[in-house]
Amino acid sequence: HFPRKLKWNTNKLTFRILDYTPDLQKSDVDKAIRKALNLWAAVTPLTFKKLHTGTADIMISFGSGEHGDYNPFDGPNNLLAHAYPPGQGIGGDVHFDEDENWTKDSTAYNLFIVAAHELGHALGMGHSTDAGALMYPTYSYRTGFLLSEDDVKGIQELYGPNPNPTGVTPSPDSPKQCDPMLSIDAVTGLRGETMVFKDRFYWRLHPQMPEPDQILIKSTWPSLRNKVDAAYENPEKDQVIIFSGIRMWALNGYDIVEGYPKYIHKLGLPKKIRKLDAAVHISDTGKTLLFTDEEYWSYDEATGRMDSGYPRSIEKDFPGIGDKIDAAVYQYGFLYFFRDNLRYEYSYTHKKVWRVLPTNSILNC
Amino acid sequence: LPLPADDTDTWLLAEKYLRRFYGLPVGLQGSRKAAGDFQKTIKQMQRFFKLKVTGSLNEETVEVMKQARCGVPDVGEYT
Repeated sequence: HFPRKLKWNTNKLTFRILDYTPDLQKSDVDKAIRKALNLWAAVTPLTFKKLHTGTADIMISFGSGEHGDYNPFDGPNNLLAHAYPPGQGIGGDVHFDEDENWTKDSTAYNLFIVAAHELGHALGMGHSTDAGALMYPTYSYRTGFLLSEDDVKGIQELYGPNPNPTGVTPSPDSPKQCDPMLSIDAVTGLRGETMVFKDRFYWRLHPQMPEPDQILIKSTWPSLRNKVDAAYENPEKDQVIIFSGIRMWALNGYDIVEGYPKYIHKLGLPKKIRKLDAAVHISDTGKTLLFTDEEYWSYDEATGRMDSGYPRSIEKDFPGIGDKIDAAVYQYGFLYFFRDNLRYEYSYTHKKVWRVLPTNSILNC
Repeated sequence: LPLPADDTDTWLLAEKYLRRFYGLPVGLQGSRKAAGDFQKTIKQMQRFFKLKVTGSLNEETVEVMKQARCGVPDVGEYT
């Protein structure tokens, strides 16, 4: 919240769109604003009435540079928009930087997402430190219901809940890097970096950066699913393969390779397999191991075929790690298996678990 | 010696960013050292974004400062 917890003293608010951006059709701007208001209305008793003339509580406009409030914008990028907390006059007003390229999709700055954030300010919300919250200060593209539990808790502290709940489910708060109970969905290398996937996010670990970055998956790859099941890097092909459900995507650097997504069955997996738990490429052998439930397959990258004699039991072939895993990665000559909050350092040559570490140790915890 | 142009740009970016979003005071504040204020404010920003709190302008911090964002300050009054 803002200092002194500024809020409107009525639940019946008015808004007016003073001007429109030429980047979008008028109707698209109207839709984006209405959709953004509905987001907050869904979880509060607030209602929003559109005015076409006169002064509304929330006045919405587009402007470039200095646009009348002595709080200038800065041209393309960086500052996208700003809004004023509830109050008389300029209070509650929302300004968008006209120098940005506003879109309906993920190709540039999505007006709906920015409007939803700014309207949060117009209702009394300050910035959140939770990277998964809509009220986080930096822009990231996302899909689905935009409000996180943190956003909902914040707005309901000001206005209370919606007396007629709409049944929408807020996104859970972002996973905490050093949570001792942290489990992960997938892990892979990417040109010397390590990427750790968990829920809607991934952490990017760069050897020259002391702390991992937490980023929304959708923010980097809008066309990818919100959850990654498994991932592996094939350094020989300079590709990272990402699995989600029955589909897989190939990345070259951060770019999705043309022709993807493809079905995971193209690898030779039986149709009954609907998702993978983990995948890991062993560069010494050229084989990729694909784990699902209690079994695993071996895929030969050179021939592009599954090896015969598979699936085999995880428990029998990798003694000490249990019968099911969440994620796997091959680093420094060791296979690291992740299961719940534990990370097993497994020696491929000695066929035994070398060390057991907490899962969060991969994130420098 | 004058700083290389890239460094100067980065410092200017950081100063502008911290002034706008974290209320870094402009110029020298009486007997207080401007460098101390800068370090204190940068730490505040690093804590907010869950970066490693060093009080110095490292690559990671500059990267966050360059991201597209909302113009409302992260801390303090906005009137």
